[in-house]
Amino acid sequence: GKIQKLLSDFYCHL
Amino acid sequence: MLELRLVQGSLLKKVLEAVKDLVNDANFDCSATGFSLQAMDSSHVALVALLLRSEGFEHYRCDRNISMGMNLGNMAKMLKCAGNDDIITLKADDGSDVVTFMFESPTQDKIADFEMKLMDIDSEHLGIPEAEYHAIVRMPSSEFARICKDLSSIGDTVVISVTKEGVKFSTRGDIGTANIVCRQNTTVDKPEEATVIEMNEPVSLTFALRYFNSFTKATPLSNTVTLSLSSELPVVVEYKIAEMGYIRFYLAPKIED
Repeated sequence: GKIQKLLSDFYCHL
Repeated sequence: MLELRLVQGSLLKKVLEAVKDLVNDANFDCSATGFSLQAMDSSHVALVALLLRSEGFEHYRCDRNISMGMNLGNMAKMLKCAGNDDIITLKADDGSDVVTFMFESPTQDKIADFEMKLMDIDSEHLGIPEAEYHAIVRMPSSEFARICKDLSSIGDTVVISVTKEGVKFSTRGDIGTANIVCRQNTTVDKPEEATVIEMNEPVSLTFALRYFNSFTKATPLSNTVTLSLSSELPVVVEYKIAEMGYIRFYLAPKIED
């Protein structure tokens, strides 16, 4: 199945 | 000292209606560029980025960069007290822990001010690099809202697929499946009624529908919406705010483990 990714999987914290 | 006067006060009312269900508390940042906000929803799956450029305000005074933490539900309650035709002015003194919203009726015969307490919020900013997207779809915002609403009565997730045939929104649930295809359609009377698809390569991504339904609360801000899609990247759902800026929503996809 598909899992929900988080935004931090793609973008870094500033 | 901060003083921002927005003649079209209804824009700010609409912005709050668009974001208050997604984000509870957020910092509004004020600088020479404009009035902006970046905030994630509590599950860190969706993000909203707002920009209202300083040039869009009738009067814009921001002596130094300032970040004001606000509860968006409370701010929405206050802005609901402004009439749709009212001029809204935001005021805050340096170091103050309150912000004042002033509402003026167009004929200047009613002037109200509402003072709201500010909050300390740990802001969590994400760096979002410029990206080349595989596909960009522009369509009427009301059509996109209708599709999200219709599909969410069938399933919980939507697969958005862009091919040269068009953009397909698909879902499946216990009662069955649904597919809605929108083809490029530029031969309409008004440009805002067009569906325009720019595709560099085909892309197919899966998202939780409930977030899209939340994003469509921004529909009153713009006649059109733009979806920017790339494989395994968050989708960007953008509503342009005429002559002022934009509200963008970012949503992380669901992908194979």
